Amino acid sequence: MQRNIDAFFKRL
Amino acid sequence: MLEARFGETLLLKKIVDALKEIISQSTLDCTETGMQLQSMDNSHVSLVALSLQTEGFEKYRCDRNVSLGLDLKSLAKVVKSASGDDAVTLTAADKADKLLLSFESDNKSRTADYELKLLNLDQDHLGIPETNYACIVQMPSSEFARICRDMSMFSESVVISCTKQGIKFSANGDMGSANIKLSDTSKGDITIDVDEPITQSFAGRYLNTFTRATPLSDRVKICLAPDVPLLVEYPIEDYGYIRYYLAPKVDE
Repeated sequence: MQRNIDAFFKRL
Repeated sequence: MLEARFGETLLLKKIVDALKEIISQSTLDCTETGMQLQSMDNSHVSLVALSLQTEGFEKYRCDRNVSLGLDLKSLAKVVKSASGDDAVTLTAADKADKLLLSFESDNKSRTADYELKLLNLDQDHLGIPETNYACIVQMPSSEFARICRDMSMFSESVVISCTKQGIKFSANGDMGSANIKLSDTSKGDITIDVDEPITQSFAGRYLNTFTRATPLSDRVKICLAPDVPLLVEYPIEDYGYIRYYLAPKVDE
């Protein structure tokens, strides 16, 4: 399953 | 006001080429220390970050922070019209709705000015934490491009395994399987630093897209750590970089 990149980095 | 002059359009061409396959629009943030850009691809699987410090420019002036919303396909068309050895100056007003690109040939006998409409992009910025990577591998960028190309013939997914013995790229598909191993070389063209071994799976299509940055640098750095995105970094001389982050795949 492909994970999303924004699951790893917090929004500023 | 922003005024930034590249001694050669070739550098700008290479940067645009490294970005345009992965993102279609993005905001270029200009400050007195240089230019930065950060964007996710449309599927939110990868993120690209560009940094250019002022040392990379023949001339650089930015009195106030300026954010330029760019359509990369349009920018690609404009830079394509210039010769690689032309100098190019980017100019934008403080609250600009357009970017001026002025190209000047070597002997100044030809000048070409383009105005590019800017976009009003509402872009999120993500905070990328400092990461202690378990494995850091450096290799010639051409070698990495070759491996990514060869792997993608076999499967959508590429498994990267890194141990003290070396780095292994594997793909397994309907046609068969492929395994490419590289070990640390005494020549120093491949260096492998491993704190702990790691195996992760990634979408080969994205890895392949990252290799569009190959003309920017002879070297590429690949960084892996458990449960964090892969980092593929192309340095731009000693004044910048383009970094690609790719989320790993996980077993269903």
